[in-house]
Amino acid sequence: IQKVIVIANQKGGVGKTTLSINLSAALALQGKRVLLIDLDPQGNSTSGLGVSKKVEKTVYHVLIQGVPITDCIIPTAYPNLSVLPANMNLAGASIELAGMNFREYILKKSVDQIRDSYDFILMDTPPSVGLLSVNAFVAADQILIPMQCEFFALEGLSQLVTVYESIRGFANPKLEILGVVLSMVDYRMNLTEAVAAEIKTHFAGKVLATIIPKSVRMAEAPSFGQPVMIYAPDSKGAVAFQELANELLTGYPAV
Amino acid sequence: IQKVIVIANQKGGVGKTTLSINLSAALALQGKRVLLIDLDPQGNSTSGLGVSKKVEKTVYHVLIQGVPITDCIIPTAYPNLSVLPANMNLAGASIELAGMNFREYILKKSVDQIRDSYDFILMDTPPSVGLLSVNAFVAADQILIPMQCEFFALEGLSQLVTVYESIRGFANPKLEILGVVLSMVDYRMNLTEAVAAEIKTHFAGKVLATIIPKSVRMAEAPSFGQPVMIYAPDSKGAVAFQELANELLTGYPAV
Ligand SMILES: Nc1ncnc2c1ncn2[C@@H]1O[C@H](COP(=O)(O)OP(=O)(O)OP(=O)(O)O)[C@@H](O)[C@H]1O
Ligand SMILES: Nc1ncnc2c1ncn2[C@@H]1O[C@H](COP(=O)(O)OP(=O)(O)OP(=O)(O)O)[C@@H](O)[C@H]1O
Ligand SMILES: [Mg+2]
Ligand SMILES: [Mg+2]
Repeated sequence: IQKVIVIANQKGGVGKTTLSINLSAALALQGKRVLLIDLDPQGNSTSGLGVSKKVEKTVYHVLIQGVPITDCIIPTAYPNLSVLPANMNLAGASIELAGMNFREYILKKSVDQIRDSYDFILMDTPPSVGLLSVNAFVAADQILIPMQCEFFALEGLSQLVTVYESIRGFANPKLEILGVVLSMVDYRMNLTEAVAAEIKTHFAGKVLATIIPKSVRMAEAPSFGQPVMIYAPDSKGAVAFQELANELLTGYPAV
Repeated sequence: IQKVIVIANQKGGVGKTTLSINLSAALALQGKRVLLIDLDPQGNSTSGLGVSKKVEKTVYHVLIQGVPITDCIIPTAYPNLSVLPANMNLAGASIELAGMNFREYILKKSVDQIRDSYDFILMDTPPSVGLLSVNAFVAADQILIPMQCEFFALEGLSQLVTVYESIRGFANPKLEILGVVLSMVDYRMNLTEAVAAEIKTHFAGKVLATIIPKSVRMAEAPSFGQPVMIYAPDSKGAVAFQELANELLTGYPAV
């Protein structure tokens, strides 16, 4: 695992934010200094970590108004875990970015300045392939892709790979796929096995061993502003995210 | 129910496409002439109705290249149901639209030309508040909002209402909320009751009686390119969409 990771999949509702929040928290619990950058105007990573969206300075100010990123980063209630918050003012940012020089490199400029202050910098992205996501791809070392085992999610894979390849070709040649995380997995759905097998052929060798199961506690945790390993430490979701952190840190899922 | 309906919610994965496909099919089964416009670059409404995304003319050609909408509409395998397809070439359309005059009215110009040829025109939108969704809001008479009973979905409501009010104020004063459809409802999730109650306070009188349950058949149907009432006519999903069509057409859910 490298330092700057973008969590991306333009398909909506596949668990990007849930993966961002809970992997960040799991890495922080292991003593790693972690920053989570929220690039979604919905601000779900921000509120899911208990940070108010009514803060004065957000990622919008970093991208569009040139405010130093260190002035906008906020500590969370959880040790070793900080967040660069987002809120609705980010909604118009793609159009504003479209008119700027080097519009794809704006975020990278800020992220490169703070790389030495963190062990990991994770970025949660919105469900689209617009300029906010492109900025995250350009700033990142690796991509982590949450995948739901359903038909529409599978359909979106080729678009995601096209975007990844064009960013590698034009703006960020060292960008690589860290892995695919099978997310929100519900074994009662007949589709799951067939789609999971299909994903494994597309991404041979990249599908991570740790699977994130569908779990009620996981959907409840954000309403308390807590990662699932704080909200329900013994739940299957909390265990899965710690296993995922171990797998990424050591290459082997902890059993 | 009026003629031109936009199906919108910027939160990802809440059932917009599933509602678009299955409500269109349910209305068509009742003998209504229906057009479904796919405004999502993912093209899920297109493939979910069994239409190839490799077609030559799509909604991109209508919006950006001025090709007449009647040249791009394709019949589906299902009587009374046509689709204006989308594919990945739509992904760059927001940026291209941003540079055009009257960029918010481009779709409306085309939709207004064909209103008399259909009883209903439904529009499926991507999970964002960009220019594609804005175009759909400006072209529409009413908005139908699928809502998942989960914390992040609830959080997004205020953003959706802000967009709706600003479109009404600037571009489409007659736009109204047709209703909120509680979607993908899974009664095992503790959150559901509490969040559903919260939604009913926000949208007093607008939450439709018909509830769309979580159902395995529903997630399987799109992989066969079929609406659920064709794929599994006796499933609870198929029944729910027919009830929804009845409720919208008559004001009462059929029992
Ligand atoms: N493993 C899980 N078990 C149960 N619920 C989950 C799980 N993962 C995510 N959820 C819930 O499913 C919904 C979608 O997840 P989430 O918001 O993380 O997806 P997303 O990809 O970030 O969505 P968007 O595309 O809107 O950004 C949320 O309500 C979330 O709480
Ligand atoms: N009632 C349901 N029961 C079971 N699965 C469902 C139901 N409704 C939708 N799904 C599945 O959940 C996933 C999300 O639904 P869908 O794609 O319709 O949402 P969306 O809001 O259109 O997503 P996006 O924001 O990416 O456009 C899909 O895989 C779909 O097949
Ligand atoms: Mg998210
Ligand atoms: Mg959709």
